[in-house]
Amino acid sequence: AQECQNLELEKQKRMERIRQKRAQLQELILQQIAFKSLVQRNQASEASSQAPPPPGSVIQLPFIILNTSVRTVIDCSISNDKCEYLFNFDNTFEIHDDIEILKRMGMSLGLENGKCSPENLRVAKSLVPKSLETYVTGMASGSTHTSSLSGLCGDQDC
Amino acid sequence: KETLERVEFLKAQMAELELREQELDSQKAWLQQSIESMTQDPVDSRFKYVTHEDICNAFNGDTLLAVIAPSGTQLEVPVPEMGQSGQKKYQVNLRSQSAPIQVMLINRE
Amino acid sequence: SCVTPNSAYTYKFNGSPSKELSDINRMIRQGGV
Repeated sequence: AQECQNLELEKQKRMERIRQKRAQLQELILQQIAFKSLVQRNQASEASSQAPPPPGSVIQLPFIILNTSVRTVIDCSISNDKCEYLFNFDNTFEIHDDIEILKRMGMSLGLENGKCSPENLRVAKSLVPKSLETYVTGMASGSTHTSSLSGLCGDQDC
Repeated sequence: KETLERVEFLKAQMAELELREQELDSQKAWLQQSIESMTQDPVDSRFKYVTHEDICNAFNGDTLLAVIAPSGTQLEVPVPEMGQSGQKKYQVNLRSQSAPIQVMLINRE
Repeated sequence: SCVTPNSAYTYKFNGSPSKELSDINRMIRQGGV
């Protein structure tokens, strides 16, 4: 009985670890798809415009964005060597990394919120290796990653 | 007898979960490597940019500061405290040990 | 230069997961609670 109890505990821990690793894997899949979509979009736009965009009009990845209301007063201090910046805001702000921007641009094809059209799902699958396509299909339908575990465990407490 | 059967059942489950976890670990490692190689790839990295328009469209009318900083640059956000004027002060400081940080103000105008 | 107060949230470029930024945003949204 003691061994049974220990195994139950160990199983719960392992399942929680698998759940977290699956979420991390899905986040990496989103990153891969978003990066590849961005590269394809930029390649297509340069091909159609026959020229790269003017250097001052684009921002290379990686970057982060600090965004705040247009009414916010921002006080900025910069060290001489530009290695230190101090920003004071008189209102709240947000910070987002480039992955979040790509998601908002639609580069992750709606996979992040389970709103992926069949055509986008086809494109998304083409951007990952075959072994990861099942994850993409799961993300596209918005299924939570625990459901796939229940199939594995086969009892109620999944 | 029932407990013994349960122990056998759980052991079988643990074996399957262990395989699943190993599979996840290898897929995660592969993906990390793939994303890393994309950032190193000279052709891909040439097209890894967003336009100012892209960024403005992602935020509805906010003031935007784009920060491009060397790897390892530390960003700190102290927990906001009430200032003398009774208004909360929100602060961000950036510190790079290796190279200058670029900050660009972006807004639609 | 700035002295880091012990109750500061930090993020490292190319070193921290996006979740750290979400934590900062949640803390700011909740007024530093």
